[in-house]
Amino acid sequence: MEEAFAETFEQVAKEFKNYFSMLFGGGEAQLILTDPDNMLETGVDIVARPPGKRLQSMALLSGGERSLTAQALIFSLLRISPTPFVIFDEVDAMLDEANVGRFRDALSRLADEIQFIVITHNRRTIESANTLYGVSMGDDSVSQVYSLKVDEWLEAKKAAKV
Amino acid sequence: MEEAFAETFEQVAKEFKNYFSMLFGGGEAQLILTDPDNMLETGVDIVARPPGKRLQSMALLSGGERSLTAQALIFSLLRISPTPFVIFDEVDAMLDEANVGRFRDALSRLADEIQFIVITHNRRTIESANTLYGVSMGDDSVSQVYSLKVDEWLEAKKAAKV
Amino acid sequence: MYLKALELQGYKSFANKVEFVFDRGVTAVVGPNGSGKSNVADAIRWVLGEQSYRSLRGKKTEDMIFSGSDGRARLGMASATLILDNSDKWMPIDFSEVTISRRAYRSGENEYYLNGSRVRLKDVAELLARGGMSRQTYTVIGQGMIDRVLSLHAAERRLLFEEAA
Amino acid sequence: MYLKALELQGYKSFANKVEFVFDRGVTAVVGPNGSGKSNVADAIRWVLGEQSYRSLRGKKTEDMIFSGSDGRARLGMASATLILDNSDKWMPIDFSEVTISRRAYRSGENEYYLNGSRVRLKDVAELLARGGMSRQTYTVIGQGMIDRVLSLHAAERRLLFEEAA
Ligand SMILES: Nc1ncnc2c1ncn2[C@@H]1O[C@H](COP(=O)(O)OP(=O)(O)OP(=O)(O)O)[C@@H](O)[C@H]1O
Ligand SMILES: Nc1ncnc2c1ncn2[C@@H]1O[C@H](COP(=O)(O)OP(=O)(O)OP(=O)(O)O)[C@@H](O)[C@H]1O
Ligand SMILES: [Mg+2]
Ligand SMILES: [Mg+2]
Repeated sequence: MEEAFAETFEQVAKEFKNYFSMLFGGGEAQLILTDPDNMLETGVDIVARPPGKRLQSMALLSGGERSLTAQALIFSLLRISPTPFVIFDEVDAMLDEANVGRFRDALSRLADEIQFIVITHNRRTIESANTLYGVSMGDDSVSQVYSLKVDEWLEAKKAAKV
Repeated sequence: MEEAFAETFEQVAKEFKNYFSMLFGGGEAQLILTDPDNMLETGVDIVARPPGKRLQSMALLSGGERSLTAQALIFSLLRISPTPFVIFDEVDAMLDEANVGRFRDALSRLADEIQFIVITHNRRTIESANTLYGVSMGDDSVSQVYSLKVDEWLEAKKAAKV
Repeated sequence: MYLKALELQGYKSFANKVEFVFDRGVTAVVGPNGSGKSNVADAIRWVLGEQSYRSLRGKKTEDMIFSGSDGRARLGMASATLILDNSDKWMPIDFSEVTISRRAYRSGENEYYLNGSRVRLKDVAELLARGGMSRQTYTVIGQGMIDRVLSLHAAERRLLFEEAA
Repeated sequence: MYLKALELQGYKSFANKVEFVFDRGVTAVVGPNGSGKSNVADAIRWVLGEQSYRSLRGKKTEDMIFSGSDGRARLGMASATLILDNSDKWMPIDFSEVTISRRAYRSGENEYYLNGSRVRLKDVAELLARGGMSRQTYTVIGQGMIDRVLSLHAAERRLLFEEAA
């Protein structure tokens, strides 16, 4: 039991370094055991240093930087111990355009082994989907669902913006 | 002291009903005293019913609905007891396009008496600004600030999307 | 293994029966605020056996059932069905298609079904565990969850690794 | 009363001196993740006398001072200055322009200035209170705060009304 945790932690910690650097385009981060001599009860902490910046408390990170760091952890757990499908509910809400692109790349790399269902408001995330579902509230306040074509939806959105 | 609180509560509660209906395009909401006989210690609760829907626990509201409800409260407090300037940091992050429009309207209505500084990623919010500042991280990881023209920035963003 | 389809009827805002058909790639779900997108995420968590109503943004069974609206009477039952393709035998059972269902009634009663037969919650939990799907902590990453991952205590964060182990 | 300008030097990521000039309408602040936008909101809260480092996403005085980067040595002092137009005498003092400044040093020392003269924190707090600006709870609505307003306990929410009263 302790063995399994220790080994999983090792592997996830290794992935985490990679995912962080990939999502941030640099920088470095680490998962740290709070009590390495007590594998039965130790907690797990995170330290993160975005590229070019100095290592500081996690609290000083920006909203988007926090999202990316959390994503790095989630993707690492999924890489080492995948579940067949994963639902992401607006995990890209805080990200700027460049970072949504990196989130998408991380998504596509895992998409061969994990089926992702992504709830999003973000165009760029939608561009990476092959299936698109629209949900809307009817006049009777009942949810309605309809299947959409990604390119048609993107076109409609572009037209609406002009 | 109790007097001031009681009176303020009355006025804010009245505004809150209006702001909620305006931001939701209907529906109804109320601020409720948890202990009306004890004005010295009573807390304040919120009940909210989006248009067409039935009154339920606040927890069942969606992310965007929660944002709008909180905004209704903040705007009500500001209307009754304004501060000369207010900083909003990404309060529109969870809103869809239609709701960002309503948030903007609420902003413009108060903009005569309150100076708003709005940190945002949202085009539609930016459209309502008359001054625009861009902040970016330099290669030396030092923040840089530059003044932008709203229409030029919107043009550049539109061009980038194509 | 992959998710083929999700059917909902009476679950939260889904008063009418709806079906989502998924393929193996990335599926995006879009729509206005309050339309029901997160309710879909809740439904998946719920049908997988979630017992904490708090994590489903509710307080009790009744909150899972369509409560009515200006245009529509409330319903007496909520149901959700997950249809999974198991041809790779990710779940070590002799079915190439696995159907997991959950129904809830206003009485507070919850029923669980596996391939059409009524089973107990623990049977569903056991099957999912054997298929490596007990790790519910990161199967559904809910709205606002991403920031919470960082603000968890070190001890709470450990649980994610225990699930993965 | 309105905010005319904000000057920052050495405050968090603002190692170089910057100045924001505001007019009476709506000002939008945009930029990529981690560029420093929320740091501007923190600076305003900080110069108004905020004492809770937690609400400034830090732990101590030092966190407010530029800590250095790959390209730049750390600084020894942080300063922020708010320049306010007081021609309507919102603040009951005989100045049509009011300047509030705060400086912090690595020693942990904090200094406050009003129209160029060194004062105590309580002088700043008093002036703001008389100008109706003690209601800091809703002067700066921080990132992620909007949802917290709803998840506050009823007793905590009361504080917003006390501030407004
Ligand atoms: N039992 C129920 N019966 C009827 N309606 C319900 C029930 N439970 C939740 N709802 C409604 O579902 C709506 C919330 O839906 P949901 O959280 O899925 O929205 P969303 O599409 O995720 O929106 P957002 O983009 O704002 O996050 C609420 O308006 C709520 O009133
Ligand atoms: N004392 C300091 N010295 C140097 N850099 C600092 C200091 N305090 C914070 N920072 C840096 O400022 C950055 C955060 O800036 P801020 O929170 O303002 O970003 P933001 O523009 O609001 O981004 P987002 O859009 O993601 O919310 C962090 O990367 C952090 O490293
Ligand atoms: Mg949602
Ligand atoms: Mg920010």
